[in-house]
Amino acid sequence: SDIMLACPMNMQPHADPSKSPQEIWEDFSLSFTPAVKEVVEFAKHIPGFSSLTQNDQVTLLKAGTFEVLMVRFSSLFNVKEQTVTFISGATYSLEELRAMGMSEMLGAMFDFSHKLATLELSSEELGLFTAVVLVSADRSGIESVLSVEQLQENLIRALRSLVNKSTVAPGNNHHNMDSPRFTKLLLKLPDLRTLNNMHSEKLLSFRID
Amino acid sequence: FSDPASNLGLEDIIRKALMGNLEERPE
Repeated sequence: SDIMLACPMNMQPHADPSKSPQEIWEDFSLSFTPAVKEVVEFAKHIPGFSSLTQNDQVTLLKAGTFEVLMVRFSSLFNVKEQTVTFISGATYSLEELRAMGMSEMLGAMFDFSHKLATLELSSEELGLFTAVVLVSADRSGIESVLSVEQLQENLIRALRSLVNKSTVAPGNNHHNMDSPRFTKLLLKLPDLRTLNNMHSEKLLSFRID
Repeated sequence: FSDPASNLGLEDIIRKALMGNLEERPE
């Protein structure tokens, strides 16, 4: 039967039927490797990330790569047109994606992309938010929780300052109050966790199949 | 199959990229 890995990071979602499941899996791996490499390069540029132990760097990246990619590629989800453009450049309609098995997650991914887009983040805000997504001290397996927490706090403080600065009108002296935009942005973190869990379940089902 | 990230070979890719020697994986 046809094997389909309907992931936007997959160059060939419709697998060659002559290939074995193992070969299809390896092709998929080759498709997303450049994107993962970019996430690692991004992490290396987060001030303080390289000072963490190598195991903690790996743990954060293993746990957070999907979430970083979801933020980075959320613009591939066209809410208005109800389409998703894969990294190959191919654009698929909702019906096509559902037929490819991308059903349950799809709505949640569109919803996330839409909500993130409404915040109209600048590239600087998006970069800092992505760093906050990656540096989460509550990922399981972190060895030096204090070090990761410290870095996480620094990043959240910087993001808070940046977002509040661009949102609060000049002359407004409510320095202790966060802008609704910042609050909404932080609320995207649990949304990303939920998507990450759904994605993991999807991967498990593929592997078991 | 308790760890999807390991199933994907993600850890291997990440470790190599962190060390700056990510090479083309053989097909």
